Amino acid sequence: VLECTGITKVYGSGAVAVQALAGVTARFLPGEFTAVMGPSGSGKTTFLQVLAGLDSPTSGSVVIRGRDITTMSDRELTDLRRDRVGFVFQSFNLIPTLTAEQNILLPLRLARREPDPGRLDDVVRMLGVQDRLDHRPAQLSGGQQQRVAVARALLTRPDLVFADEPTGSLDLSTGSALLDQLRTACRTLGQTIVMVTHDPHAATYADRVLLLADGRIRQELRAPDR
Amino acid sequence: VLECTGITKVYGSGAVAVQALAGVTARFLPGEFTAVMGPSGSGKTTFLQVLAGLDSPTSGSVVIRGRDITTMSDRELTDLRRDRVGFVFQSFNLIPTLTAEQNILLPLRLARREPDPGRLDDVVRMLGVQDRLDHRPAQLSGGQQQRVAVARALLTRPDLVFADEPTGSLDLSTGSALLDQLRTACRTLGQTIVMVTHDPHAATYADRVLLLADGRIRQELRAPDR
Ligand SMILES: Nc1ncnc2c1ncn2[C@@H]1O[C@H](COP(=O)(O)OP(=O)(O)OP(=O)(O)O)[C@@H](O)[C@H]1O
Ligand SMILES: Nc1ncnc2c1ncn2[C@@H]1O[C@H](COP(=O)(O)OP(=O)(O)OP(=O)(O)O)[C@@H](O)[C@H]1O
Ligand SMILES: [Mg+2]
Ligand SMILES: [Mg+2]
Repeated sequence: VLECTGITKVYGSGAVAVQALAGVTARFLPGEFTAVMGPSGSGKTTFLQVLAGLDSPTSGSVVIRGRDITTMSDRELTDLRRDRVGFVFQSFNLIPTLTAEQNILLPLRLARREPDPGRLDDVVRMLGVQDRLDHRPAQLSGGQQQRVAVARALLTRPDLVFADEPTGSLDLSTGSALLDQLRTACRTLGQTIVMVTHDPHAATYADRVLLLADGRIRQELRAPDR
Repeated sequence: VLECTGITKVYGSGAVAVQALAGVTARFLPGEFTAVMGPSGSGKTTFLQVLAGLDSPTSGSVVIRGRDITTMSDRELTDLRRDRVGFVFQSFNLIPTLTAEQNILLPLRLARREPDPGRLDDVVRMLGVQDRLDHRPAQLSGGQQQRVAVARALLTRPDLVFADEPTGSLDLSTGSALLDQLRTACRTLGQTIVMVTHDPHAATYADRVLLLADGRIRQELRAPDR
C-alpha cells in the first residue's frame, strides 16, 4: 500500500548541508505494524514526513496506492493526506487556541465531514482523555497532549498511520494500552502503521523493526512468529 | 537545600476544578539525585513547577536555602531562579527565532553575565550538539532540541536542577550518557537534581524515587546502597 525507493533528503546547502536521508527503500503492506528505531538525529522524523507527503525528498519516489506522491500537485496531496493519512507528530502540533475536542475533530471539519459522536466517544475513552475534552493544550499534562494528538490521528480510521514516538510522554501502563490499540487496529481494520520509537518495549508490539542510522536503513528485524 | 510542606495546587474553580496536587511534603539535600515517577496526569510537572517557583501553590510553602519562595516578590523570585535554578521543560520551550547556541546562552545573557567559552564548549560536547549550534529549533531533531534544552539548564551549574523527562526523546545510549552526566554533577559539584521520568531505566541513576499518584507522594524508594 506504501513504498519508497531511493529516498534522499538534504537540508540546507553548501557548507552547512545536512544529509538527513541517504538512500532509503522500503515497502509497507496492509495490516502491517512497522517500528522504526535509531539514534537521535538519524533521520527517523524526516523519513516519516517524506512517507506521509509532509515533506518532499531531494530525490527518490514515494508511491501510495499506486500513485507517486512526489509528482502530485499540492491540492492532490492535501486531499490524499486528508483522506488516507493520520499523523502523530513528535511535538504533537496541537492548536493552542482550540480545546482538546476541537483539536481532535479538526481534520474531519477541514474535510467537511460530519463527526460520528459514537466514534469520537470510543476514541477518547480508549485513550483516557474523556474528562479533559474542554481543556486547551496548555491545561493538559504532557501525556494528555500526546494522547489528544493520537486521537486526532486515529479518529477517521485512515489507511496509513504515521506515529512519531507516540508513547514518549506516557507512563508504562498508559503507553502499553495505546500500543495494544494500535496493534488491534492493524489486525482488525487492516490499517498500516509506521511508528518511530526509542523504546524497545514499544517495538515489541510491531511486526518488524527497521533500524535507521546516518540516514540509511541498516537492518530489518522480525520476530520469529510474524 | 530545598523543602516543601503541604503543597496543594488546584487549577480552575467550581465544577471544572482540577486538584493537581493534594498535599505534598518533601526534602531535597545537596548532592542528592531524586527521580519522580507516576502515571500521566498525576501532577509531576505541576510539582516541579511549584518547587522551582515557576508556579505558585494554592496552599503550602516552598523553602529554598532558608527562604520561603511563596512569599517572595516577583523580582526576588526572578533573581533567585536566575542564580540558583536550571529547568528542563517537558516540551523544551526553546525560542524558535534563536539558534541553539543563542538559546543555550540566553539565561546567562539575561543575568548580564559573560559566557565562559570553555564551559559552553564542554557542555555542548558533553551533550553531542556541537555541530548544530547555528541551527534554529525547527532545524533540529526532537532529541537534539531536548539536548539543547538540557545544555541551557546546566550551563551555569545551578544549585538546583529540575528536569521534566530529560531523556523522553532520546535513544538509549544518548539518554544513558546524559543521565551519567547528571549523576556526576551531583557527586562532584554537589548539585541537587529532581528529575521526572517515565523510564524505569532512567530512575536507576537516581539515589531515590518518589512515586506520585493523584497529586500525592505514595511511596519513596531507595536503592539499598544509597
Ligand atoms: N492550566 C491547567 N488547567 C486545568 N488543569 C490543568 C492545568 N494544567 C494541568 N492540569 C491538569 O492537572 C493534572 C496534572 O498535570 P501535570 O502536568 O502535573 O501531570 P504530569 O504528571 O506531569 O503528567 P504527564 O506524565 O502526562 O506529563 C492533569 O490532570 C492536567 O489535566
Ligand atoms: N530544517 C532542517 N535544516 C537543517 N537540518 C535539519 C533540519 N531538520 C532536521 N535536520 C537535521 O537532520 C537530521 C535528522 O533529523 P530527524 O529529525 O529526522 O532525526 P530523528 O531521527 O527524528 O531524531 P530524534 O530521535 O532526535 O527525534 C538531524 O541531524 C537534524 O539536525
Ligand atoms: Mg525525531
Ligand atoms: Mg508532565
